[in-house]
Amino acid sequence: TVRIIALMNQKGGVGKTTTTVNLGAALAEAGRRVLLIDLDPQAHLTLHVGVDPTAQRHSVYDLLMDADLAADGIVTRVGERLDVIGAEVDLAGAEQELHDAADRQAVLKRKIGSVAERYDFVLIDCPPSLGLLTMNALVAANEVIVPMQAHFLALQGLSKLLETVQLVRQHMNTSLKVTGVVLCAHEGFTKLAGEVVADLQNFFDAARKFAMPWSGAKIFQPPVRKNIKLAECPSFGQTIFQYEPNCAGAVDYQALAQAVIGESMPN
Amino acid sequence: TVRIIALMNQKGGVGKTTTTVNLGAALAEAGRRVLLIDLDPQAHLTLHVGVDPTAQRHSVYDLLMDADLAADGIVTRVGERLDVIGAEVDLAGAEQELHDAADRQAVLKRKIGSVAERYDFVLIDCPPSLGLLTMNALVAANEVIVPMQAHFLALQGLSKLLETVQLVRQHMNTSLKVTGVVLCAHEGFTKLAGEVVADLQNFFDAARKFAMPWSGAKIFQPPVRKNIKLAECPSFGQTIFQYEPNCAGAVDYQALAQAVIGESMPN
Ligand SMILES: Nc1ncnc2c1ncn2[C@@H]1O[C@H](COP(=O)(O)OP(=O)(O)OP(=O)(O)O)[C@@H](O)[C@H]1O
Ligand SMILES: Nc1ncnc2c1ncn2[C@@H]1O[C@H](COP(=O)(O)OP(=O)(O)OP(=O)(O)O)[C@@H](O)[C@H]1O
Ligand SMILES: [Mg+2]
Ligand SMILES: [Mg+2]
Repeated sequence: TVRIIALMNQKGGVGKTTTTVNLGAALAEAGRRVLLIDLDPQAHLTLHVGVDPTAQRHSVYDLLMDADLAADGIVTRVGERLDVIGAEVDLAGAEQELHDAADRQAVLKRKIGSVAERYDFVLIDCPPSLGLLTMNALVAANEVIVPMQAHFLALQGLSKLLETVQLVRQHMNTSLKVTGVVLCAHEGFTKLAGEVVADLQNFFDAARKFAMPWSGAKIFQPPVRKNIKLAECPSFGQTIFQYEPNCAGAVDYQALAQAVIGESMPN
Repeated sequence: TVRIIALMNQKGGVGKTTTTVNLGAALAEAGRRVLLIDLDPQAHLTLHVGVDPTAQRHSVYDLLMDADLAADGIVTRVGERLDVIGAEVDLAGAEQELHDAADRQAVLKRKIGSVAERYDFVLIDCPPSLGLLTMNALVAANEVIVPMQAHFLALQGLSKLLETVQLVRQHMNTSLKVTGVVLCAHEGFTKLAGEVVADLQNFFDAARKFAMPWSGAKIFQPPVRKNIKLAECPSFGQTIFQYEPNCAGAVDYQALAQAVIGESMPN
């Protein structure tokens, strides 16, 4: 069955978009069929895969707002086994506009139900907030992956993030679980990074005995190292596999894809 | 007259909070009286200066929502000449709760008017969005400083950011101007950084002949270099001047403070 994964973290600039694109591309390289969904009004994922947000006939905004529009008609192919449903700036208004909709946190779930089955993975890139768009991702998904950087403030936000996942699991989506954390732009040799990773590992280990949605969560190994190529390829509208397939960034995202695939037998 | 500066950028994780705290602390070190206002529900500035968001009697949320609460009573001293009005998690609801308020974008401006005059600088840390909280900062401020990182996606967001500043200037705050851009966590030796900085400089130069709100904007020199100490000190609730006053991060923020002070005679 399709694995629908929300890449979420309300902290800004931690690597959600970079991970959604390059993990998605790596899974496609490994033979999986992948759909990427851009849920951020800033449309960075859309730009990153070479799609002009303003040139799309329909975007994820139209999908959410237009009851008659079906997902299968608005998918764009961006690579072998790699499709995208892009965002655009109007999405910024969606949180207000959807406010009075019936079941407003489940709109995305309803809309992608049918098209999702054509893929092995659906990866949803979230904006840096815990608002209605991220909630729609959490209700539509069956897994959460949390990109983060090994900095102090990243740990601060984690409890709020996990509390939100917990709430969604209790009230709206009982199958939701946190598969794990991806350490992004990692500079592993610093004392700060070492301490943050240790704190994180202790936190997950301590949760193992309790039925929290993150009790089985892991810190994916190896971390994704800081690599300038990963910051360059968005400007060419390319994934790292199109831009520089032999660099450390590509190696790390391929390793992450293998680790994620290996998680497909969770208990 | 007091300079009220919004530190804004809808892109996440670019250095808004790090800059608000350490520029503010550097200005205080240089003898200026500084008030920091945390407008982000994630309360990272509040944590960064050693205040427990949950332990505050009143936060900026109460200031915005409670018509009778005055700003002067809720300021907390965090250093010599350095005060803060902190945020807390309830602020996440403010954008919805203020939606129907009269003049909802000018609430902060009304509330800080009297207390602002006791300072030389009021620095407002914005969340990573262009929503109602950031709008309140833009209406209350007379200047905008844009922290950013020399990455491709940073340039993408800039036009939307400046368009928003433009709109506010036209309709709600005719004195608003963009004083400049701070390059944060800068690794100046990469080709990518060089290209981004050149594009940015061209963009500002090209605007000089037109009366845009960013026509006089500059890229503050020198950039703030990437320095692990700046990422460590939040975990101790300290500014860089309390934590490691002789490191490169402290030197760079002191230089930024001098550059910002030097801008006080804009034409
Ligand atoms: N491993 C890496 N090495 C170098 N640069 C990276 C790496 N991962 C991400 N970046 C860069 O860091 C910046 C932030 O990453 P990204 O945009 O993916 O984060 P995000 O969490 O999606 O941000 P937002 O909260 O704004 O959506 C981007 O400029 C990106 O190119
Ligand atoms: N010059 C620097 N050197 C090293 N690390 C830095 C530097 N500036 C910022 N950082 C780190 O980068 C991360 C992001 O910075 P910061 O939180 O200030 O960004 P922000 O724009 O306020 O993010 P948000 O959009 O989430 O509010 C933090 O972990 C911070 O400690
Ligand atoms: Mg993103
Ligand atoms: Mg911040």
